[in-house]
Amino acid sequence: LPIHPEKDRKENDEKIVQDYLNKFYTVEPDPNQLGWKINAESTAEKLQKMQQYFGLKVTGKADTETLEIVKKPRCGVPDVGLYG
Amino acid sequence: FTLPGWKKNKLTYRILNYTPDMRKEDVDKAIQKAFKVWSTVTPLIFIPIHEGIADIMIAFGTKAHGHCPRYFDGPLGVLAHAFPPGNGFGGDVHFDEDEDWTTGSAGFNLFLVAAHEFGHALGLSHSNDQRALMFPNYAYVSPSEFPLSPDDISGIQSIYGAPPNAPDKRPVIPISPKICGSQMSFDAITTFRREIFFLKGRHLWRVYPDNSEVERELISTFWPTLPHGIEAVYENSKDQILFFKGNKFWIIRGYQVLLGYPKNINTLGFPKGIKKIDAAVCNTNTGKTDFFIGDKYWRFDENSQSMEKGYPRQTVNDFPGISQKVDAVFQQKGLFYFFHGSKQWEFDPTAKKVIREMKSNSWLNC
Repeated sequence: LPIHPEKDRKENDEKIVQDYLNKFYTVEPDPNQLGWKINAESTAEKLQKMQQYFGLKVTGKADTETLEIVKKPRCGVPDVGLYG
Repeated sequence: FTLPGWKKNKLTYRILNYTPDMRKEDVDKAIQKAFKVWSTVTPLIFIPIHEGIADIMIAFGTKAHGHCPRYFDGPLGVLAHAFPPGNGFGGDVHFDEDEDWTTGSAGFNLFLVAAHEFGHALGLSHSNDQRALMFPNYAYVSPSEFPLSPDDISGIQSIYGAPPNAPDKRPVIPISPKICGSQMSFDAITTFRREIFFLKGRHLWRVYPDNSEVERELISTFWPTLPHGIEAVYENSKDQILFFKGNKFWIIRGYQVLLGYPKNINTLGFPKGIKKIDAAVCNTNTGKTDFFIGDKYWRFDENSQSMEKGYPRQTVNDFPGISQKVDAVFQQKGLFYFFHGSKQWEFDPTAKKVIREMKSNSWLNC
């Protein structure tokens, strides 16, 4: 099978970033809110929020310095929204 | 932070199980010390219990653990998590047993991670201040350093107030390390115009050699955007100071961090494999900067802004007598001062020999 290491690595990085944003930058819908509003924030918007939080260049793209932060060991509590 | 926090000042905690990575008494001590960080700056009191339901239940687990709604992810990644004050899971703290828990700087220091998680268990969210204990990413800080930043302290005191005995209820600023202790060592040292700056953790000491005056400051007082735990620093010939931590560096002119910094150290010519610098000094006579890494050093030409060929070289070959890792180095009146642990060596670069050995804090009027 043709192996595309670069493409595989890129896809793997994108998955890592997606998981990270789902864990730490997705404001869980508030069950007390009437008619739960599903959080429609796009990945790029969440990524911009994360880049802002860490004082990175706000590009909305998973660039090198963003990936570096995403891969650092950290606390499991989300950075946004109530952590209940 | 999440108000109203706990509605009482006396809180109980219970350690439900232990990690096999550490001795049981070391876990107990780390947890107790982590609670003490918060009781130092609030009226809170933490009482250990060994059975029944405590306000703060502490456990080690992996992946899906107990009935916890959040799962762990194996080694690295998420290290631990906690829940805000309340019943049931409220206040509980879980550590990922797939991590390597330690009492030192290897693996993940249980005391530091526990102090962070207890901040959550008391009602704090994350801080985006890199110097704050409540910053989301793990960063090792020497255990002799008080881990709370002003941001952590004002956050927790917004919920619980200051400790009853604090004289004027202002945030209790962390005490600085005992600089005249016999084991005092420094992270980095540099000249700065007519002064010498000694850096350790969050603090710096300004020494005026001419009138032997010493002033202590928080690094964040001068440069709020610099992280603590700077590893190397030097003053170049353009009235600028360069600070190094990990593979990043900042250039400061006066009190201003130049735009576009931090940059990666490989922009100076270091190969990708170099992850950090131990010490640096610019020789004012030659306009060349020596970067010390482990037992070797690199030479950088400040005029051409490029690394010299033929480096790295063994430090001890060109600086006879300087045989250990260099923690810090600076130049004063033509002589170099090399620091390792609690000692320093005065070195004459012309005669290429050590003139004398002294205590590291001999410049601080101890």
